[in-house]
Amino acid sequence: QERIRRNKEAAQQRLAERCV
Amino acid sequence: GKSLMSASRVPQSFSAGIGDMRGYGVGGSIPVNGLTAHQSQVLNLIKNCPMPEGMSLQELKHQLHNMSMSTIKQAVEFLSSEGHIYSTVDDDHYKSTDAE
Repeated sequence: QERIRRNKEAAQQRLAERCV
Repeated sequence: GKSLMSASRVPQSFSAGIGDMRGYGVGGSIPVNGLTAHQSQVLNLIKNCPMPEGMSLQELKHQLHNMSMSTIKQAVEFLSSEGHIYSTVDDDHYKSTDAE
């Protein structure tokens, strides 16, 4: 489930970039 | 109250996801952050999905019978690219990024 965790982190990063 | 079943004939702009949100106790934070009605419906359903692996496209289609599968996929792809959701066990399962 490492892939899922990485997906989540990548998504959180994308979301953070959107909010800037 | 009103069930999802009875919403099948409701016009898209008033369809299931949005009216349904109140029942989930989301706290009144209706997402109007540049999402279309379809996209926010999909996002809300995914957000409220209790399954650890997230929500499958099939389940989304099942709940959003007024939306075509291609519309759902487009919304999912958009939400994924924006970072609102991410795929879990496979490309058919998505989970909300800010869900605990």
